[in-house]
Amino acid sequence: KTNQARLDCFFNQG
Amino acid sequence: MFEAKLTEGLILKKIVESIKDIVTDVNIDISPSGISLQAMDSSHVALVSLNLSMDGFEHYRADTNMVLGVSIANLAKVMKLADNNDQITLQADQEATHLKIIFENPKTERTTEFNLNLITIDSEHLAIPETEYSSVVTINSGEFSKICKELFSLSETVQITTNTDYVQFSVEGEVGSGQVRLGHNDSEKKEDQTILEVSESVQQQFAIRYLNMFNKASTLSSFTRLCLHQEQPLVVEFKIDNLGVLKYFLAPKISD
Repeated sequence: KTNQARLDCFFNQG
Repeated sequence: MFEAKLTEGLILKKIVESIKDIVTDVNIDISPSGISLQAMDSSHVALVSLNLSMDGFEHYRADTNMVLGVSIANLAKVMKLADNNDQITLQADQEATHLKIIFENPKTERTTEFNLNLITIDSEHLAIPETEYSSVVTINSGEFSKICKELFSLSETVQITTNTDYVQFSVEGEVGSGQVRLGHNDSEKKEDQTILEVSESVQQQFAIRYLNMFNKASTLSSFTRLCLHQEQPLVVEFKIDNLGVLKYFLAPKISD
């Protein structure tokens, strides 16, 4: 089973 | 004061069509050197990033940096007023409350003008780290579109695998399992080429639904560039000749 990751986990809030 | 005139207005029409299913409200950043925007979809899974250089415009003037908040759905409705052969001019005053959009067809002498109301958007701007992608695949945009479209009828998720010999798109669903494999192909016919630049192989899974949305941009570019890194979101890139680039970022699906 796979879960959809969110971009927030990879990119910083600028 | 901001004013930009694009001779081939159809490009702008296609860009709006290519992002309107992913993002709703967008801040368009105007600078003296060009136009850019960055926006995420509501679920924070995909991000659209557009950069257009002033050099691609017939006429471009922006005295200062400006932010124009626009409803993309409404912009798309306005763009429908444009004929495919129209030139498009964008205009906004300093502290503007609306964006003036002018469509002109020099042949038929038809001019359409619309003042699109601007909105205030409180958007989160993400800092995307400079990444050395370990796998870059350049593939005919029509072919990539077709692969994604057909695989979506078989599965919601695609696994993309790269190595120095091929890129593989594999699915597994109730129907069964299978894969499309494309080897490095630098044939003389440019449109058939698939170029693999792989320093480290990557294996990641993605929701095909998003790839299908990104592929609306395939009419903007003959080639799609897929940039992958095992620890990073996928980048699906469409170069717009002489004007700039439209990039989509997609977070992977992660196994439990």
